[in-house]
Amino acid sequence: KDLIQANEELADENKNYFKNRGIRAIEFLGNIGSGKTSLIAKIIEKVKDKYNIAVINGDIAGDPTDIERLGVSTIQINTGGECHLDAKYIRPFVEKLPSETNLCFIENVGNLICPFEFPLGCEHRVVVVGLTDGPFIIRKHPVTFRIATVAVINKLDLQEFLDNDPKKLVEDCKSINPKAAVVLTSAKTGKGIEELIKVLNL
Amino acid sequence: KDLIQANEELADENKNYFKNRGIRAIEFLGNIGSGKTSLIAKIIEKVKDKYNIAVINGDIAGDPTDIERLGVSTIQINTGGECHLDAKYIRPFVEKLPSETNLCFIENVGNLICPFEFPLGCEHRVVVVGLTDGPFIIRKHPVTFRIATVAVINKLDLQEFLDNDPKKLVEDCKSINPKAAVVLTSAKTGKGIEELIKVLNL
Ligand SMILES: Nc1nc2c(ncn2[C@@H]2O[C@H](COP(=O)(O)OP(=O)(O)OP(=O)(O)O)[C@@H](O)[C@H]2O)c(=O)[nH]1
Ligand SMILES: Nc1nc2c(ncn2[C@@H]2O[C@H](COP(=O)(O)OP(=O)(O)OP(=O)(O)O)[C@@H](O)[C@H]2O)c(=O)[nH]1
Ligand SMILES: [Mg+2]
Ligand SMILES: [Mg+2]
Ligand SMILES: [Zn+2]
Ligand SMILES: [Zn+2]
Repeated sequence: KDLIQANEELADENKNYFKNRGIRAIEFLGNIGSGKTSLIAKIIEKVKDKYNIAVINGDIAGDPTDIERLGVSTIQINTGGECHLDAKYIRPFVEKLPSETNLCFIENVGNLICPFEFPLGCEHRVVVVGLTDGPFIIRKHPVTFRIATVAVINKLDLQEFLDNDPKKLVEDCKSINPKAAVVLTSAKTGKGIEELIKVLNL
Repeated sequence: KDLIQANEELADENKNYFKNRGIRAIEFLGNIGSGKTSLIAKIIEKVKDKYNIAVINGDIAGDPTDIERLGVSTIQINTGGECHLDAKYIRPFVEKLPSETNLCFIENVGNLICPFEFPLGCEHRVVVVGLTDGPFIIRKHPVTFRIATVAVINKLDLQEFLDNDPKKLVEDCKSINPKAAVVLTSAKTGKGIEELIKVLNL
């Protein structure tokens, strides 16, 4: 538990660092393949004229991300095996962000469990799951959804082929964490992206 | 690293325990919602007349699993927050298995990362991912696929709606771990279940 405490202090330090540099930092976390990268790309398409954007992407091994094609500064962190980013680990990368950066997306390692305990110092923690993950995905991970400022249920375009009611997932989230905004999206069709941008105040 | 070593020793003890009790133990691991429970259920439907089956299911919080409906002895472990099962943790549950048990499926916590490092003492480690997780899912998790005896790519029934070629995923797996059997399945339609049963020698 000292690790948790130590991380909280370093996360606060990061928070101050972002503030002093005028960088708005938004963390995306969620299970593997839920669509974190795709959603960040969709958001960037819509707001890149408003901000100087950078992306820090954490993975165990290389992520051939397509965010670079959007002309946005990207830093890829390969942890080698560490199952979550933490405040200390990202600090040197954060310090390397281009000086004009004023909006930074940090995509955590694909993992719906471990990252919840290690905040990074961002103003938002956006938890992303896919409708493809089944009807109990939120109910089975209360500790993760409790730390979310925004919860996103992605891949709505596949709804008709799945036995999974998005409304029930929204209810599950609201009962675990009434304060989190819940957004239904499809990174494929663009559905819900405007709403996601709105709840993130971008 | 002492934790890893200690777990390996306890995993070997579990292996001997299973052997002495005449129980074949098969571990299912893989990311959240990939279909581990559904695949175990499909296998059980086909082989339950051949074996006395028990299921141990690990989750962070309750899994309303439908395996009990199959009339199979099930033990649900809720870890509360631990992101992977380990050999020590499952031992008391394994000792509680009904005496006539000769086949035990152990479903690890939904997590494609942490469980790889903590074998439980089973004869098979079946790693399950969904076609819905995107084309890089295997390439991004080499350490996990390296410990697989069988790799399963599930949810093939959704192939036409996804930009993801199962053949490429099979190649990714074979290049990381040539010794693992790779099976394409749909727990929904039943596709590949016979083949999965065959590679598991059931
Ligand atoms: N379309 C489709 N859906 C599937 C398939 N297999 C499982 N599902 C669905 O995917 C969701 C998750 O399935 P589960 O079997 O609970 O997955 P799991 O890996 O056990 O999930 P966790 O234990 O929570 O990690 C459920 O809604 C299933 O109905 C499949 O082959 N095709
Ligand atoms: N059908 C559908 N597919 C999607 C959607 N969003 C993402 N995908 C697909 O899902 C796969 C994974 O998407 P990513 O954006 O890489 O997901 P991720 O959460 O960043 O994955 P990791 O970083 O590996 O944890 C890709 O093949 C995407 O094309 C969606 O809304 N609908
Ligand atoms: Mg990603
Ligand atoms: Mg399950
Ligand atoms: Zn972890
Ligand atoms: Zn872990």
